[in-house]
Amino acid sequence: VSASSNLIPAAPIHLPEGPWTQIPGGVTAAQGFKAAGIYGGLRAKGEKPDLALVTCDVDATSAGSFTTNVVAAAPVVYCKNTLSISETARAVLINAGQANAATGDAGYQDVIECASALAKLLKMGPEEVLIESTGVVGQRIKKGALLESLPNLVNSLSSSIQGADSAAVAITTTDLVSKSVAVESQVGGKTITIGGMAKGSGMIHPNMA
Amino acid sequence: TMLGVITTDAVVTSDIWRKMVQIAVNRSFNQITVDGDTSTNDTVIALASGLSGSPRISSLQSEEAVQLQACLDAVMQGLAKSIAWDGEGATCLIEVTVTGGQNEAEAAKIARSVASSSLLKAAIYGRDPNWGRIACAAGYAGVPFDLTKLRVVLGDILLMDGGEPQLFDRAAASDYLKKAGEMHGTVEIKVSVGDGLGIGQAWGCDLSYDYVKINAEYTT
Repeated sequence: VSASSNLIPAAPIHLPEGPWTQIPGGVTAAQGFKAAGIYGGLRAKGEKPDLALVTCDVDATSAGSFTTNVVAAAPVVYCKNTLSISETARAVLINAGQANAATGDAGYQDVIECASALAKLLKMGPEEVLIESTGVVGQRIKKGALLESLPNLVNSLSSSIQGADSAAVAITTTDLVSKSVAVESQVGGKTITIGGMAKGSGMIHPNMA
Repeated sequence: TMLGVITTDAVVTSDIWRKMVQIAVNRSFNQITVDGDTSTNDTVIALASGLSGSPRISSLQSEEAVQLQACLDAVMQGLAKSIAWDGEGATCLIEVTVTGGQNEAEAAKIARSVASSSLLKAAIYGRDPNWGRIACAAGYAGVPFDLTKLRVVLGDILLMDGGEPQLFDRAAASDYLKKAGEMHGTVEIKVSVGDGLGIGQAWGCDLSYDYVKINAEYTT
Protein backbone atom coordinates (compact mmCIF):
# COMPACT_ATOMS: atom_id res chain seq x y z
CA VAL A 1 0.00 0.00 0.00
CA SER A 2 2.72 2.45 0.93
CA ALA A 3 4.68 1.65 -2.23
CA SER A 4 1.72 2.54 -4.39
CA SER A 5 1.39 5.83 -2.50
CA ASN A 6 4.68 6.94 -3.92
CA LEU A 7 3.66 6.86 -7.55
CA ILE A 8 3.00 10.59 -7.52
CA PRO A 9 4.21 13.14 -4.99
CA ALA A 10 1.99 14.82 -2.43
CA ALA A 11 0.79 18.35 -3.06
CA PRO A 12 1.97 21.23 -0.93
CA ILE A 13 -1.03 22.15 1.23
CA HIS A 14 -1.39 25.81 2.12
CA LEU A 15 -3.74 26.05 5.09
CA PRO A 16 -5.01 29.42 6.22
CA GLU A 17 -3.74 30.48 9.63
CA GLY A 18 -5.98 29.71 12.58
CA PRO A 19 -6.36 27.82 15.84
CA TRP A 20 -5.55 24.44 14.35
CA THR A 21 -2.47 22.32 13.90
CA GLN A 22 -1.70 20.37 10.78
CA ILE A 23 -1.03 16.75 11.62
CA PRO A 24 0.15 13.81 9.52
CA GLY A 25 -2.47 11.85 7.64
CA GLY A 26 -5.59 12.58 5.69
CA VAL A 27 -8.94 10.83 5.74
CA THR A 28 -7.80 8.33 8.36
CA ALA A 29 -6.61 10.90 10.90
CA ALA A 30 -9.96 11.26 12.63
CA GLN A 31 -11.09 8.51 14.99
CA GLY A 32 -13.02 5.66 13.41
CA PHE A 33 -11.87 5.89 9.81
CA LYS A 34 -9.94 3.52 7.56
CA ALA A 35 -8.90 3.87 3.93
CA ALA A 36 -7.22 2.01 1.10
CA GLY A 37 -6.17 2.58 -2.47
CA ILE A 38 -5.26 -0.16 -4.92
CA TYR A 39 -4.84 -0.75 -8.63
CA GLY A 40 -7.92 -2.50 -9.92
CA GLY A 41 -7.30 -2.38 -13.64
CA LEU A 42 -9.71 0.44 -14.40
CA ARG A 43 -7.32 2.96 -15.88
CA ALA A 44 -6.70 2.94 -19.61
CA LYS A 45 -2.97 3.50 -19.12
CA GLY A 46 -0.46 2.78 -16.37
CA GLU A 47 -0.79 0.95 -13.09
CA LYS A 48 -1.33 3.81 -10.71
CA PRO A 49 -3.94 2.89 -8.06
CA ASP A 50 -7.45 3.56 -9.34
CA LEU A 51 -9.79 2.30 -6.63
CA ALA A 52 -10.15 3.96 -3.26
CA LEU A 53 -12.27 3.13 -0.25
CA VAL A 54 -12.94 5.10 2.92
CA THR A 55 -14.88 3.42 5.69
CA CYS A 56 -16.13 4.35 9.14
CA ASP A 57 -16.35 1.92 12.05
CA VAL A 58 -19.66 3.46 13.14
CA ASP A 59 -22.63 5.08 11.45
CA ALA A 60 -21.21 8.46 10.43
CA THR A 61 -23.36 11.53 10.02
CA SER A 62 -23.22 12.13 6.29
CA ALA A 63 -23.34 15.17 4.06
CA GLY A 64 -22.73 15.76 0.40
CA SER A 65 -22.38 18.56 -2.07
CA PHE A 66 -22.74 17.82 -5.76
CA THR A 67 -22.31 19.34 -9.17
CA THR A 68 -25.27 21.37 -10.37
CA ASN A 69 -24.48 20.35 -13.94
CA VAL A 70 -27.78 19.03 -15.36
CA VAL A 71 -25.81 16.26 -17.06
CA ALA A 72 -24.92 14.73 -13.73
CA ALA A 73 -23.01 11.45 -13.57
CA ALA A 74 -24.72 8.29 -12.35
CA PRO A 75 -22.84 8.23 -9.00
CA VAL A 76 -23.90 11.84 -8.37
CA VAL A 77 -27.55 10.95 -8.86
CA TYR A 78 -27.09 7.82 -6.76
CA CYS A 79 -25.48 9.71 -3.86
CA LYS A 80 -28.13 12.42 -3.87
CA ASN A 81 -30.84 9.76 -3.71
CA THR A 82 -29.03 7.87 -0.97
CA LEU A 83 -28.41 10.95 1.18
CA SER A 84 -32.07 11.86 0.86
CA ILE A 85 -33.11 8.60 2.52
CA SER A 86 -30.28 8.15 5.03
CA GLU A 87 -28.62 10.56 7.44
CA THR A 88 -25.66 8.26 7.96
CA ALA A 89 -23.13 6.40 5.85
CA ARG A 90 -20.30 3.94 6.47
CA ALA A 91 -18.32 3.80 3.24
CA VAL A 92 -17.27 5.84 0.22
CA LEU A 93 -16.04 3.92 -2.86
CA ILE A 94 -14.23 5.91 -5.53
CA ASN A 95 -12.97 4.85 -8.93
CA ALA A 96 -10.70 6.68 -11.35
CA GLY A 97 -10.66 5.93 -15.06
CA GLN A 98 -14.29 6.21 -16.06
CA ALA A 99 -16.59 9.03 -15.00
CA ASN A 100 -19.76 7.01 -15.60
CA ALA A 101 -21.40 10.22 -16.80
CA ALA A 102 -23.73 10.42 -19.78
CA THR A 103 -24.11 6.64 -19.56
CA GLY A 104 -27.88 6.43 -19.11
CA ASP A 105 -29.76 3.81 -17.12
CA ALA A 106 -27.04 1.22 -17.66
CA GLY A 107 -24.56 3.49 -15.89
CA TYR A 108 -26.93 3.94 -12.97
CA GLN A 109 -27.42 0.19 -12.66
CA ASP A 110 -23.64 -0.20 -12.56
CA VAL A 111 -23.49 2.10 -9.54
CA ILE A 112 -26.19 0.15 -7.74
CA GLU A 113 -24.41 -3.15 -8.43
CA CYS A 114 -21.08 -1.82 -7.20
CA ALA A 115 -22.62 -0.35 -4.03
CA SER A 116 -24.51 -3.55 -3.30
CA ALA A 117 -21.44 -5.73 -3.80
CA LEU A 118 -19.37 -3.58 -1.48
CA ALA A 119 -22.14 -3.43 1.12
CA LYS A 120 -22.28 -7.22 1.12
CA LEU A 121 -18.53 -7.48 1.69
CA LEU A 122 -18.62 -4.89 4.47
CA LYS A 123 -21.78 -6.40 5.96
CA MET A 124 -23.79 -3.20 5.83
CA GLY A 125 -26.83 -1.91 3.99
CA PRO A 126 -26.32 -0.58 0.45
CA GLU A 127 -27.73 2.79 1.58
CA GLU A 128 -24.63 3.12 3.79
CA VAL A 129 -22.36 3.09 0.73
CA LEU A 130 -21.68 6.23 -1.31
CA ILE A 131 -19.93 6.28 -4.68
CA GLU A 132 -17.76 8.80 -6.50
CA SER A 133 -16.33 8.40 -10.00
CA THR A 134 -13.87 10.34 -12.11
CA GLY A 135 -12.27 9.83 -15.47
CA VAL A 136 -13.44 9.81 -19.05
CA VAL A 137 -16.94 11.18 -19.56
CA GLY A 138 -19.21 8.90 -21.55
CA GLN A 139 -17.64 5.66 -20.40
CA ARG A 140 -19.28 3.23 -17.96
CA ILE A 141 -17.24 1.87 -15.07
CA LYS A 142 -15.18 -1.22 -15.87
CA LYS A 143 -17.53 -3.06 -13.58
CA GLY A 144 -16.01 -6.50 -13.90
CA ALA A 145 -12.58 -5.26 -12.90
CA LEU A 146 -14.04 -3.22 -10.07
CA LEU A 147 -16.11 -6.05 -8.62
CA GLU A 148 -13.18 -8.47 -8.81
CA SER A 149 -10.99 -5.96 -6.96
CA LEU A 150 -13.37 -5.29 -4.08
CA PRO A 151 -12.19 -8.12 -1.77
CA ASN A 152 -8.57 -7.00 -2.12
CA LEU A 153 -9.62 -3.39 -1.57
CA VAL A 154 -11.51 -4.26 1.61
CA ASN A 155 -8.60 -6.37 2.87
CA SER A 156 -6.26 -3.42 2.30
CA LEU A 157 -8.21 -1.08 4.59
CA SER A 158 -6.02 0.55 7.19
CA SER A 159 -6.31 3.37 9.70
CA SER A 160 -2.69 4.31 8.98
CA ILE A 161 -1.32 7.35 7.19
CA GLN A 162 -0.34 5.01 4.35
CA GLY A 163 -3.97 3.99 3.98
CA ALA A 164 -4.98 7.62 3.58
CA ASP A 165 -2.10 8.33 1.19
CA SER A 166 -2.86 5.38 -1.05
CA ALA A 167 -6.51 6.39 -1.27
CA ALA A 168 -5.51 9.96 -2.15
CA VAL A 169 -3.37 8.67 -5.01
CA ALA A 170 -6.03 6.22 -6.23
CA ILE A 171 -8.58 8.96 -6.89
CA THR A 172 -6.27 11.02 -9.13
CA THR A 173 -6.56 11.24 -12.90
CA THR A 174 -4.41 13.82 -14.70
CA ASP A 175 -3.29 15.20 -11.31
CA LEU A 176 0.47 15.52 -10.95
CA VAL A 177 0.21 15.46 -7.14
CA SER A 178 -2.09 13.84 -4.58
CA LYS A 179 -4.02 16.06 -2.19
CA SER A 180 -4.42 15.05 1.43
CA VAL A 181 -4.48 16.95 4.73
CA ALA A 182 -5.52 16.67 8.36
CA VAL A 183 -5.81 19.14 11.20
CA GLU A 184 -6.39 18.96 14.91
CA SER A 185 -8.21 21.64 16.89
CA GLN A 186 -10.33 22.30 19.93
CA VAL A 187 -14.11 22.28 19.89
CA GLY A 188 -15.78 22.95 23.21
CA GLY A 189 -12.54 22.18 25.01
CA LYS A 190 -12.13 18.76 23.38
CA THR A 191 -9.67 17.81 20.67
CA ILE A 192 -11.25 17.03 17.34
CA THR A 193 -9.66 16.02 14.07
CA ILE A 194 -10.68 16.78 10.50
CA GLY A 195 -9.01 15.11 7.56
CA GLY A 196 -9.61 15.08 3.89
CA MET A 197 -8.47 14.20 0.42
CA ALA A 198 -9.33 15.63 -2.95
CA LYS A 199 -8.48 15.29 -6.59
CA GLY A 200 -8.73 17.62 -9.51
CA SER A 201 -6.63 19.18 -12.22
CA GLY A 202 -8.81 19.88 -15.25
CA MET A 203 -12.53 20.42 -15.93
CA ILE A 204 -12.45 22.49 -12.77
CA HIS A 205 -15.04 25.17 -12.17
CA PRO A 206 -17.13 23.64 -9.40
CA ASN A 207 -20.58 24.90 -8.61
CA MET A 208 -21.75 22.38 -6.04
CA ALA A 209 -24.90 22.42 -3.94
CA THR B 1 -13.57 16.79 -12.22
CA MET B 2 -12.97 17.46 -8.57
CA LEU B 3 -13.75 14.91 -5.91
CA GLY B 4 -13.38 15.20 -2.17
CA VAL B 5 -13.86 13.13 0.95
CA ILE B 6 -13.81 14.81 4.35
CA THR B 7 -13.80 12.94 7.65
CA THR B 8 -14.07 14.15 11.22
CA ASP B 9 -14.65 12.73 14.67
CA ALA B 10 -16.58 15.80 15.82
CA VAL B 11 -20.11 15.29 17.11
CA VAL B 12 -22.71 17.13 15.06
CA THR B 13 -26.35 16.66 14.14
CA SER B 14 -27.24 15.77 10.57
CA ASP B 15 -28.98 19.01 9.55
CA ILE B 16 -26.24 21.21 11.00
CA TRP B 17 -23.47 19.08 9.46
CA ARG B 18 -25.08 19.33 6.03
CA LYS B 19 -25.33 23.13 6.35
CA MET B 20 -21.76 23.44 7.58
CA VAL B 21 -20.42 21.35 4.73
CA GLN B 22 -22.19 23.48 2.12
CA ILE B 23 -20.91 26.70 3.75
CA ALA B 24 -17.35 25.34 3.66
CA VAL B 25 -17.77 24.16 0.06
CA ASN B 26 -18.92 27.64 -0.92
CA ARG B 27 -15.83 29.14 0.71
CA SER B 28 -13.41 26.68 -0.85
CA PHE B 29 -14.14 24.31 -3.74
CA ASN B 30 -16.81 26.57 -5.22
CA GLN B 31 -14.20 29.34 -5.30
CA ILE B 32 -11.64 27.57 -7.45
CA THR B 33 -11.39 27.50 -11.20
CA VAL B 34 -8.93 26.06 -13.67
CA ASP B 35 -10.65 26.19 -17.03
CA GLY B 36 -14.24 27.32 -16.52
CA ASP B 37 -15.72 23.88 -17.18
CA THR B 38 -18.11 22.55 -14.55
CA SER B 39 -17.81 18.77 -14.39
CA THR B 40 -20.54 16.17 -14.51
CA ASN B 41 -19.03 14.47 -11.46
CA ASP B 42 -17.96 17.11 -8.91
CA THR B 43 -18.68 15.64 -5.48
CA VAL B 44 -17.72 16.21 -1.87
CA ILE B 45 -18.78 13.66 0.72
CA ALA B 46 -18.26 14.49 4.39
CA LEU B 47 -18.57 11.99 7.22
CA ALA B 48 -18.63 12.73 10.97
CA SER B 49 -18.02 9.71 13.19
CA GLY B 50 -18.74 11.50 16.47
CA LEU B 51 -16.05 9.48 18.25
CA SER B 52 -14.09 12.43 19.67
CA GLY B 53 -16.41 12.91 22.62
CA SER B 54 -16.63 16.64 21.89
CA PRO B 55 -19.83 18.53 22.69
CA ARG B 56 -22.70 17.75 20.34
CA ILE B 57 -23.26 20.61 17.91
CA SER B 58 -26.92 21.26 17.15
CA SER B 59 -26.93 24.98 16.39
CA LEU B 60 -25.00 26.90 13.75
CA GLN B 61 -24.79 29.87 16.13
CA SER B 62 -23.09 27.98 18.96
CA GLU B 63 -19.45 28.67 19.79
CA GLU B 64 -18.60 25.05 19.06
CA ALA B 65 -20.19 25.31 15.62
CA VAL B 66 -18.15 28.39 14.84
CA GLN B 67 -14.98 26.54 15.88
CA LEU B 68 -15.80 23.46 13.80
CA GLN B 69 -16.84 25.58 10.80
CA ALA B 70 -13.50 27.40 10.87
CA CYS B 71 -11.60 24.08 10.85
CA LEU B 72 -13.78 22.67 8.10
CA ASP B 73 -13.27 25.81 6.01
CA ALA B 74 -9.51 25.56 6.52
CA VAL B 75 -9.27 21.91 5.49
CA MET B 76 -11.42 22.41 2.40
CA GLN B 77 -9.56 25.59 1.44
CA GLY B 78 -6.23 23.79 1.78
CA LEU B 79 -7.44 21.03 -0.53
CA ALA B 80 -9.15 23.44 -2.93
CA LYS B 81 -6.00 25.53 -3.32
CA SER B 82 -3.98 22.42 -4.04
CA ILE B 83 -6.37 21.59 -6.89
CA ALA B 84 -5.92 25.05 -8.41
CA TRP B 85 -2.15 24.80 -7.87
CA ASP B 86 -2.20 21.51 -9.79
CA GLY B 87 -4.34 22.87 -12.63
CA GLU B 88 -3.52 21.23 -15.94
CA GLY B 89 -0.45 22.91 -17.41
CA ALA B 90 -0.27 25.48 -14.60
CA THR B 91 2.99 27.06 -13.52
CA CYS B 92 1.56 28.96 -10.56
CA LEU B 93 -1.41 29.34 -8.24
CA ILE B 94 -3.38 32.58 -8.45
CA GLU B 95 -4.96 33.79 -5.21
CA VAL B 96 -7.45 36.62 -5.58
CA THR B 97 -8.64 38.43 -2.48
CA VAL B 98 -11.45 40.95 -2.77
CA THR B 99 -12.20 43.37 0.06
CA GLY B 100 -14.65 46.20 0.48
CA GLY B 101 -17.64 44.27 -0.88
CA GLN B 102 -21.13 44.76 0.47
CA ASN B 103 -21.06 41.19 1.78
CA GLU B 104 -19.06 37.96 1.58
CA ALA B 105 -21.06 36.58 -1.35
CA GLU B 106 -20.53 39.65 -3.52
CA ALA B 107 -16.82 39.83 -2.74
CA ALA B 108 -16.49 36.11 -3.48
CA LYS B 109 -18.28 36.55 -6.81
CA ILE B 110 -15.89 39.29 -7.89
CA ALA B 111 -12.89 37.25 -6.75
CA ARG B 112 -13.97 34.25 -8.79
CA SER B 113 -14.64 36.40 -11.82
CA VAL B 114 -11.07 37.67 -11.71
CA ALA B 115 -9.61 34.20 -11.10
CA SER B 116 -11.66 32.81 -14.01
CA SER B 117 -10.56 35.28 -16.65
CA SER B 118 -8.81 33.42 -19.47
CA LEU B 119 -7.18 36.67 -20.57
CA LEU B 120 -5.81 37.32 -17.10
CA LYS B 121 -4.64 33.71 -16.77
CA ALA B 122 -2.83 33.98 -20.10
CA ALA B 123 -1.30 37.32 -19.07
CA ILE B 124 0.06 35.76 -15.90
CA TYR B 125 1.59 32.93 -17.90
CA GLY B 126 3.12 35.66 -20.09
CA ARG B 127 4.39 37.40 -16.90
CA ASP B 128 2.45 40.50 -17.89
CA PRO B 129 1.22 42.62 -14.94
CA ASN B 130 -1.96 43.46 -16.83
CA TRP B 131 -4.05 45.53 -14.43
CA GLY B 132 -6.60 46.23 -17.17
CA ARG B 133 -7.59 42.58 -17.41
CA ILE B 134 -7.95 42.38 -13.61
CA ALA B 135 -10.16 45.47 -13.52
CA CYS B 136 -12.18 44.24 -16.49
CA ALA B 137 -12.90 40.87 -14.90
CA ALA B 138 -13.92 42.55 -11.64
CA GLY B 139 -16.24 44.82 -13.57
CA TYR B 140 -18.19 42.11 -15.36
CA ALA B 141 -18.69 39.97 -12.25
CA GLY B 142 -22.28 41.10 -12.02
CA VAL B 143 -21.73 42.98 -8.78
CA PRO B 144 -22.13 46.76 -8.92
CA PHE B 145 -19.40 48.83 -7.27
CA ASP B 146 -18.03 52.37 -7.42
CA LEU B 147 -15.31 52.43 -10.06
CA THR B 148 -13.60 55.34 -8.31
CA LYS B 149 -12.96 53.04 -5.35
CA LEU B 150 -11.33 50.26 -7.36
CA ARG B 151 -7.85 49.37 -6.15
CA VAL B 152 -5.65 46.59 -7.57
CA VAL B 153 -2.46 45.28 -5.98
CA LEU B 154 -0.24 42.57 -7.47
CA GLY B 155 1.89 41.06 -4.71
CA ASP B 156 2.98 44.27 -2.97
CA ILE B 157 2.88 46.42 -6.11
CA LEU B 158 0.03 48.92 -6.46
CA LEU B 159 -1.29 48.84 -10.02
CA MET B 160 -4.55 50.81 -9.70
CA ASP B 161 -5.98 53.12 -7.08
CA GLY B 162 -9.16 55.15 -7.07
CA GLY B 163 -10.00 53.55 -10.38
CA GLU B 164 -6.89 55.08 -11.93
CA PRO B 165 -3.80 53.23 -13.19
CA GLN B 166 -0.72 54.01 -11.14
CA LEU B 167 2.88 54.43 -12.10
CA PHE B 168 4.67 51.25 -11.09
CA ASP B 169 7.87 49.38 -11.79
CA ARG B 170 6.73 47.14 -14.65
CA ALA B 171 9.95 45.13 -14.63
CA ALA B 172 9.59 44.38 -10.91
CA ALA B 173 5.96 43.39 -11.34
CA SER B 174 6.83 41.12 -14.26
CA ASP B 175 9.69 39.66 -12.25
CA TYR B 176 7.25 38.88 -9.41
CA LEU B 177 5.15 36.86 -11.83
CA LYS B 178 8.22 35.22 -13.36
CA LYS B 179 9.53 34.06 -9.99
CA ALA B 180 6.14 32.66 -9.01
CA GLY B 181 6.09 30.68 -12.25
CA GLU B 182 9.65 29.40 -11.88
CA MET B 183 9.01 28.01 -8.40
CA HIS B 184 5.37 27.00 -9.00
CA GLY B 185 4.49 29.48 -6.30
CA THR B 186 1.57 31.81 -5.68
CA VAL B 187 0.61 35.04 -7.40
CA GLU B 188 -1.39 37.23 -5.04
CA ILE B 189 -3.90 39.68 -6.48
CA LYS B 190 -5.70 41.99 -4.07
CA VAL B 191 -8.71 43.92 -5.28
CA SER B 192 -10.64 46.45 -3.23
CA VAL B 193 -14.01 47.64 -4.51
CA GLY B 194 -15.33 49.90 -1.77
CA ASP B 195 -15.77 50.37 1.95
CA GLY B 196 -17.96 47.38 2.76
CA LEU B 197 -16.96 44.63 5.14
CA GLY B 198 -17.39 41.80 2.64
CA ILE B 199 -14.27 39.76 1.96
CA GLY B 200 -13.99 36.92 -0.53
CA GLN B 201 -11.25 34.80 -2.00
CA ALA B 202 -10.89 32.69 -5.12
CA TRP B 203 -8.10 30.58 -6.53
CA GLY B 204 -7.05 29.71 -10.03
CA CYS B 205 -3.93 29.15 -12.06
CA ASP B 206 -2.23 30.52 -15.12
CA LEU B 207 -3.10 29.26 -18.59
CA SER B 208 -0.21 27.70 -20.47
CA TYR B 209 0.27 25.98 -23.83
CA ASP B 210 0.34 22.68 -21.96
CA TYR B 211 -3.35 23.01 -21.05
CA VAL B 212 -4.29 22.69 -24.71
CA LYS B 213 -1.83 19.85 -25.24
CA ILE B 214 -3.15 17.83 -22.31
CA ASN B 215 -6.78 18.25 -23.29
CA ALA B 216 -6.24 17.74 -26.99
CA GLU B 217 -4.92 14.30 -26.09
CA TYR B 218 -7.46 13.36 -23.38
CA THR B 219 -10.50 11.80 -25.02
CA THR B 220 -13.90 12.78 -23.70
